[in-house]
Amino acid sequence: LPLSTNTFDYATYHTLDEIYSFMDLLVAENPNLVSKVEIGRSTENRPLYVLKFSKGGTNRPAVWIDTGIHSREWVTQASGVWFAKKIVVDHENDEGLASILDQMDIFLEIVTNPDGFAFTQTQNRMWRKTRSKQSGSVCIGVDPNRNWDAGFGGPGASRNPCSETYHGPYANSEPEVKAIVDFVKSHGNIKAFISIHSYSQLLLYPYGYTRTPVPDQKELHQISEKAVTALSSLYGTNYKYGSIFTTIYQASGSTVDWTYNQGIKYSFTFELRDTGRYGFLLPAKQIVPTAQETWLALKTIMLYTRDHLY
Amino acid sequence: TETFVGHQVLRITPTSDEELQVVQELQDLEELQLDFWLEPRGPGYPVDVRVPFPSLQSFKAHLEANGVSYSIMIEDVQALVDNEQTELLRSRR
Repeated sequence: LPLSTNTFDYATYHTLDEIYSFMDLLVAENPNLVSKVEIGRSTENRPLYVLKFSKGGTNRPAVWIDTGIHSREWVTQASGVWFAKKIVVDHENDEGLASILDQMDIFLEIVTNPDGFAFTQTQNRMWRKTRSKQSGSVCIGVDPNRNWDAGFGGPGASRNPCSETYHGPYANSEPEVKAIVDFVKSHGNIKAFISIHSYSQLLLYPYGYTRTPVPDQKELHQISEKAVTALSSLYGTNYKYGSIFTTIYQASGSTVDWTYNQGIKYSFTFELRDTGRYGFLLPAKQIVPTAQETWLALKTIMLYTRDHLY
Repeated sequence: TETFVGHQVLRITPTSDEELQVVQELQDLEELQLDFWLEPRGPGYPVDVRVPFPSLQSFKAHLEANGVSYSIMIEDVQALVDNEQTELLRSRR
């Protein structure tokens, strides 16, 4: 394993164990900034780790970023690893990031669906869901982005356990989802929530379960425009943005619909690049440029949140 | 381990509601084992679907019979998966 996060290879995909080891290295190298929190256990009893980046204080306003909730979207976990290192490298010399961390904490869950991720590396590269067993069905797993208590079970998810968008037997049935729900509720001071998927180059905000615009739709649209402009400025990657319902399709039980309804106004979902050719099989050489451009958008959202705390 | 030899990812861009419906009807045929990477959204939006080799012929024939054009986004899924594994092993070494 690499001796330090400086020798870690960010331009390649890694196994679950390598990512967990990376986390431990990053914490060990930066004890005054980074800590690791276990927020729960997955169906197959793997730890659900969240990295906390904080300059101190207690229960400060916070930003949450998660990657890998759909396990086959490998560029997202790999980008999460890159984000973690970026925060450490830039937390003093980047004025914007330094000012964000002066006021807020950042929570980053890199492998949000470890059972599914391990399964993509051993049994089925195309696995998307969790690995929970469903009584009465031979099919395995629930779509963790349809399992949240926001329009749960409505149109835009499937009740068929064999479907890729199966919403599960009940809201928060998946421990990977319940762990985040409990964390968000117990923390109580999260001001921005960003859940990162791939692919199709979109920046989305609630709602997905209904066509009804959210009360803050205008503001979220403006933020999205700024963030997409920043993202595209690096490599010209073309993004669209808008509400989930109007930009892609109706999706019920999704993460950011629930977080928005919890009062986390700045709730967004990213669908990272595929450059129109590779889908979920994005070549490893595109990890770093993807992470770099996405980071510009994330910073835009975090800076806006810092300046508009509520 | 699941292999994807001969699987292809096709990109379909329905140009009308009728064409969209053709694609959505295929989505309901579980026996085809289709894996929609990008779900049908609306006319003009790309639909990406991984088609297992056994279903490929009939899937393409159905699209062609209904005048729905498509392109091959990934010729051989297994080749890309193998590439990825090679990269993973190389970097580990």
